[in-house]
Amino acid sequence: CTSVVAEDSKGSLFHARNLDFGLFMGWDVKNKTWIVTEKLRPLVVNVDFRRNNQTVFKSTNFAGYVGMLTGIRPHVFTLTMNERFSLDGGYIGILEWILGQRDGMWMSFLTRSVLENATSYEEAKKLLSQTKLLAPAYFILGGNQTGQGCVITRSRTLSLDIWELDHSLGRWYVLETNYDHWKEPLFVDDRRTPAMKCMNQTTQANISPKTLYDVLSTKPVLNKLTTYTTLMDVSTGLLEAYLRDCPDPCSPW
Amino acid sequence: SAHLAPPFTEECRTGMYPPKGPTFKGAVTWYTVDLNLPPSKRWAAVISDKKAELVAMIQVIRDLANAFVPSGKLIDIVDKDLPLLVDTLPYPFNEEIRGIAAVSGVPLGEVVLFNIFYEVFTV
Repeated sequence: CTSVVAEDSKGSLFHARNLDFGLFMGWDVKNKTWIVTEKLRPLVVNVDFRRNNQTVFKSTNFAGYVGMLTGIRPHVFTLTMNERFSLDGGYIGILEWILGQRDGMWMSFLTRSVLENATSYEEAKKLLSQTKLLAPAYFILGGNQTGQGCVITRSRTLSLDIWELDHSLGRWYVLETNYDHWKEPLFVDDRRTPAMKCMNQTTQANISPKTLYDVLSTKPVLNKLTTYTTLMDVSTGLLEAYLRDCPDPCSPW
Repeated sequence: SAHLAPPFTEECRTGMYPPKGPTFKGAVTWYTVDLNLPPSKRWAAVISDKKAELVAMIQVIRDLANAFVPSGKLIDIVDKDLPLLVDTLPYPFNEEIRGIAAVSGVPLGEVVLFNIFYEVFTV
């Protein structure tokens, strides 16, 4: 996955993501595609969650999956989640759950609860950084005011790091793939460097949902695991999603 | 073909929006989920439309599981034991999952597995 929150020169905040899933879950030799990824694409839906006939939040989802990986609470905040791999992974959390230790939260249920119930960027940030989880994760959160954008790096129990937009450091965007931002990515899976190169080339003055789509369309940010691209603009409440394909030559991940 | 080795990297794209061409596979359909409805009813419209696609995806997971454990015991465990897990999941997610299984006809344990995929695959 690749998620990015960016602020333009006028202080508008945009949030976009590629959702990549299906690595090592069956390779179709004939078509050179991942089998599960191909089957997930037709399940992608946009959902408008309404209460009392009013939109509470919107999301890009897989039909049949009740948790959230990508969503917007219009005019309040935007949220995406990227997978964080760890030996202290979710299978330990599941075992603890089965054995009766149920003080942690399932990752996608937490993101859904935050989208449904949090009424501010700060409240969302607090819930995402402090709630005990069953599995490690990266939460990418964007707000509705200048400087409100961060990547929360989570272990199952702790918030390891909160990396925020910072004008004083010239940090006008935060970009997360599937590696801790303070460490080098795996050299055969470096989507971060090309994505950051394209963000820097775009410049803050020209960043918009359209140019974010360009960044997320550049291989290997776009790869054979990419199922969809979502673009969000918190101020207008826009959420757009597009199914993606990555014809050869294209990185398998 | 060394330059094609992962990660194949190209120059930054421009002018890709509005989406078109070979990297664009289609628009995404909108649905409404009414949070005033009982949880078991909320996803009925989505699942009615996407039932065939959901069944096809679950079948792929069954095939993968059976490839790893050819005796079929892994899927037996999913079908027999994972439904017990749904009782322990927090409300309203447990009821929504039950509703999805009922509308789709997919065994409850397999819908549960789909919904806890993230926790299973973070290693």
